[in-house]
This record gives sequence, C-alpha cells and structure tokens, in this order.
Amino acid sequence: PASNLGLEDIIRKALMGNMEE
Amino acid sequence: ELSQDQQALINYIVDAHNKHRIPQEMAKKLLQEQFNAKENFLLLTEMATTHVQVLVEFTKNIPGFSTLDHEDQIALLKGSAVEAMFLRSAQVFSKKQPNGHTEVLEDRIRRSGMSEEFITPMFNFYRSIGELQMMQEEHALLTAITILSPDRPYVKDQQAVERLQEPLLEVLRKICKIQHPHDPQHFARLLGRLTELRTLNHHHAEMLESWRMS
Repeated sequence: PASNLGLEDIIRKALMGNMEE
Repeated sequence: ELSQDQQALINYIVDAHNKHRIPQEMAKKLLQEQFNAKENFLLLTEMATTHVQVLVEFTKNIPGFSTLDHEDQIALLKGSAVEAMFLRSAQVFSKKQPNGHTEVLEDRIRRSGMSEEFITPMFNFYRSIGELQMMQEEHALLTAITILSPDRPYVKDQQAVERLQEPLLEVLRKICKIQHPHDPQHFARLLGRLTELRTLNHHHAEMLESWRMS
C-alpha cells in the first residue's frame, strides 16, 4: 500500500504523474 | 494596490489550492466511522500519503516551479511536506465547522497514539493560525511560500528558488495591508507562523518514530 512508501517515493511518483500507482 | 499581474497570480494560486485538496470521501471517513487505535493510525497514514500527493499537484501549479532543477523540486517538497500539511490542517481547524465536527476531529487525533508533548504544540499552532483570521488567499500564498523555501536541505540552486519565492512574498505583503489595514503587523505575524512551523517540522520526525513504536 501507498502508506508503506517513503515520503520521497511518494513525491517522485506524484511528480511524474503516476499518482494511481 | 495590486497590479493586474499580481491579481492574476493570486487567483491562479488560490484556484490551484482549492482544487488540490484531500478528496471529500476520505475527509468524511474521519467524521463518520469509528476506528480502533490501529485503524486510526492507518487512516491518518493514508491521509498523510494523499496529502503529499495533492501537495505535489498543487506545487506543480506554482508559477516557475517546473523550471527548477528536478532534484531541487524533490528537495523542496521533501523539506516542506510536513509544514504544508500542518498549514492545511490549521486551515481546516480555523474554519467554522458544523456542530461537533471539530471535537470529533480533535478527539480522533488525541486518540491516535501520538504523545501529548507533540499534540499540545500542534493544537497551539492551530489556535494561533485561527487567531489571525486568514483569508483563503493568505493560506494559499503562505503554503506556496513555505514550499519555495530556498534554505531546505539539499537544494542546490537556492537563488533560483528565491527568485520564485520573492514575488509571492511581495504579493502576500500587499494583501495583508489591504485585508488587514488595522493590523500593520499582520504580515510579520504570518512570517512568524512559518518559524513556528519549522519547530513543528523539527519535532515531527521523532514524534512519528515514537508513534510508530506505540
């Protein structure tokens, strides 16, 4: 789940526009 | 007076700030369902994740942000995510809520396993923001200004960040004069809240660790 990702991972994914992953 | 460009900048940032927020279905969960401590923890964690995602979407709309070095973009977001989250929560807490909602929210936070030594300064911060009676323009601009702090760790091109932050500071200064003509210190008070936010941010990491343990 997304809650297991670190802050930086969430930011990188969101910056790339992959919010749904 | 605000120039046309400055007014357009404000409208643009306020629109983005209103558009990119935690989805209402998720916010509703906080009020409607009863959870045990573990579920409470998971819900708040899920909300924090969503918060970061919407924060990034908002940030992409700040004029010039996408022109910054990619790793600097990440450093700015990493350095400010917690502060932006507290600002957003403060905005929620300072709005007039339907009867009982504020109490439910506060109760949920208090029963989430966070230690009292952290909860007290957090609610003090919410109260101090509430006292400023900020307009939505001020909330949106202050959030953008927080994100564009050139002194975050690992930012390489600090000058490029400063060049984006300065016009926002100038616009906020003008807005404070226009909207709070009887409080010449209003702008300085807002900047003071940013210092308070830094302190919360500083304690956040250790708080999170103790929360996880408990």
